[in-house]
Amino acid sequence: MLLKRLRLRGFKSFADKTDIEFAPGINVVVGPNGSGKSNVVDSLSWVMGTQVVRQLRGAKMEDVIFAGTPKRQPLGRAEVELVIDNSSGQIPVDLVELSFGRVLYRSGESRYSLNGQSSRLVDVVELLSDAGVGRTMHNIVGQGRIDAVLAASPQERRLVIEEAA
Amino acid sequence: MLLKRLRLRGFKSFADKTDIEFAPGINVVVGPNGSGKSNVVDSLSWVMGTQVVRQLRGAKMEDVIFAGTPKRQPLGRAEVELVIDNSSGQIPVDLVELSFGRVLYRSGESRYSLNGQSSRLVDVVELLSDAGVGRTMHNIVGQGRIDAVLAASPQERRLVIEEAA
Amino acid sequence: VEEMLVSAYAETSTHFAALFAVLFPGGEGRLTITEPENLLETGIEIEARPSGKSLKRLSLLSGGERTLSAIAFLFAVFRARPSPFYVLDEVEAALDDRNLQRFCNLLREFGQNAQVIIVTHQKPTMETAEVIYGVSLGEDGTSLVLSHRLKDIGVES
Amino acid sequence: VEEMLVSAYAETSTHFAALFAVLFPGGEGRLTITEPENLLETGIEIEARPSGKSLKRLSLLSGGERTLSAIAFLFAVFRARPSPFYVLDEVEAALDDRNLQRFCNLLREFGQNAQVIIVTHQKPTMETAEVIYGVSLGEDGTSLVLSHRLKDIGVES
Ligand SMILES: Nc1ncnc2c1ncn2[C@@H]1O[C@H](COP(=O)(O)OP(=O)(O)OP(=O)(O)O)[C@@H](O)[C@H]1O
Ligand SMILES: Nc1ncnc2c1ncn2[C@@H]1O[C@H](COP(=O)(O)OP(=O)(O)OP(=O)(O)O)[C@@H](O)[C@H]1O
Ligand SMILES: [Mg+2]
Ligand SMILES: [Mg+2]
Repeated sequence: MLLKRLRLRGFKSFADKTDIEFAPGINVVVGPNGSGKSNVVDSLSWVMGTQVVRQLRGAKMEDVIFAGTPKRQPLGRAEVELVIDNSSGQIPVDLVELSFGRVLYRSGESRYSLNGQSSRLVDVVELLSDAGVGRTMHNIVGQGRIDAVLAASPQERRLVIEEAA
Repeated sequence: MLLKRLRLRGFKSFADKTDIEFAPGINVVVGPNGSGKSNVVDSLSWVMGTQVVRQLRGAKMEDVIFAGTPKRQPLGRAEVELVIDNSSGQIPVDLVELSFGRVLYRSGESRYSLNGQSSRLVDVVELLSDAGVGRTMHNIVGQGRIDAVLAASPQERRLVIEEAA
Repeated sequence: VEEMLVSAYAETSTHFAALFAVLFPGGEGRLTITEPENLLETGIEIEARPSGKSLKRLSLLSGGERTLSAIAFLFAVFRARPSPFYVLDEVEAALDDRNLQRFCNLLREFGQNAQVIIVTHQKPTMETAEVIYGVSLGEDGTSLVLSHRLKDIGVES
Repeated sequence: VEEMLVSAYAETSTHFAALFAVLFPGGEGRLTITEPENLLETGIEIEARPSGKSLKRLSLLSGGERTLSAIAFLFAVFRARPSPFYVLDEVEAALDDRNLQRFCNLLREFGQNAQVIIVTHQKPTMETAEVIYGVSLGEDGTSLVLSHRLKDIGVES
């Protein structure tokens, strides 16, 4: 399984539709302070089902919707789509490509989709865990979070191994 | 008032007597990871009276005493002396130079000194606060602590200003 | 279930010792299980001894030593139970030049068998890339992404 | 006592606005007092608006923006109520090249009227030094300090 393409629209500082085509191997993201690099990381954990707003640095989930700049009006929804290449068959479905989607409206309504069809969070999470991406997403290390591994309790460290097992 | 000289012996990774002569203006400290740079910072807050072990990254105060390496035996005490140039008269005592000392023995006994004479912590703290160095020592920003200013509560931020006032 | 945990712990601690030796040449790292008779509730202790030093409590390690130990732990889990992709956001900020090189060598190795997305301001890390994405702010204050397929274009951070 | 506090708050917030404008050209920073009628228990809110952006909650700021805002706050307090010396331990680790330059300019300014001790791995910060102290580990694993009075000796970090 490989990440193929990430599409953002109205997610945090990404007002306009933005596509990122990932390559196998090492993909390096660079840019000035405040340009939106960590927002890309947040969009990956969001589309994969993160429910904890604090992990996205917000106070309420609505904080992920583009809130405007002096030159741009705020938008009414945040959308992220992640297309995964499943030609290795790691995810046990009969599809070469899978696309996960998540939309949030200012009203608070939130939707998940799988290959364009509306689906439930639990379906998304289950498919991802078949692919080796657990609920605690230890494969995503956010900015400033590397030290948390050492600062964590011994039990929390066990959970990391258990999850991955 | 200016920091003139810092003398460490048996404090954390500084087993042998080590002198650092400070200059006015900007003094830059460099060196590889784990070489002892932050230990120098810890020794400054320690000699000025820090009581909170966690601020020195230890679990008990004894952790500041040189604990040995494969090639060196542990020592029985940690000593730090800070010599201050008071020729500007900022500290209201009739002395051009002042030296603050602190010693900790493995037994747990701890001593403070002022110009070589044994003194109490409260005397040290009072003299320093006359010189504009408050108890909360906001003029010392430890490694990884810059973000704590923003993460702090509004009341904690007020304390920083109040202390300095 | 217990079988699974036993082998996951065992493999993770073997990888941890090996990775620690790579990141701290001459040092020694170990994972220990606090309650081996109760695997479902046990904790995992990390012992880290940089080269030339005695073993002390984790909190006394330096900023850079803590980062390297945490990287050794995470990458040990990744090795024992691989995940299809990894995302790392400025994890190497506290490292000095020498340790940054060691981290980059490890990153290159991982990049051969896994997809890694890494945010960084460090030039040596940028040089490990197959593809570099430059994120910037447009005139209107919103984020834009440009991608540079060829490694040889230097991107100013 | 209250008078003292009023003037300390007022001066700190004037300096904060000025320093924020220096560190975020085109941006706007403000300190506000949450309970002006009760100065002994009030809190201080920080508002930070980087250039070209709308004001949002502090937690949404980026790592580098948070560092710069914190530096603006601390240096504002230092300006309003100077202390004879300052000790800063790798405070600028999250900054990109441009913001690192802005920080170094501010550091040089402060170094003219105060004594500053700063631990760093960043080359631009090293170049602001009057004196550089190199800390290293001896053969026996204990710390040693060498000092270089002359600025022109490059010290490898
Ligand atoms: N909902 C939103 N609408 C508009 N802008 C937002 C929203 N949420 C966050 N932002 C903006 O995104 C910016 C932070 O972006 P991000 O954290 O990705 O920066 P970064 O590139 O990681 O920078 P650094 O190198 O400093 O870590 C902030 O300036 C913030 O104002
Ligand atoms: N009581 C002690 N006795 C001996 N060594 C100690 C003691 N306390 C701490 N140390 C050692 O000091 C080292 C940490 O030093 P310090 O934190 O000053 O490093 P640093 O130069 O700041 O590195 P970095 O650049 O990674 O932040 C650790 O390796 C630790 O083992
Ligand atoms: Mg970031
Ligand atoms: Mg340090």
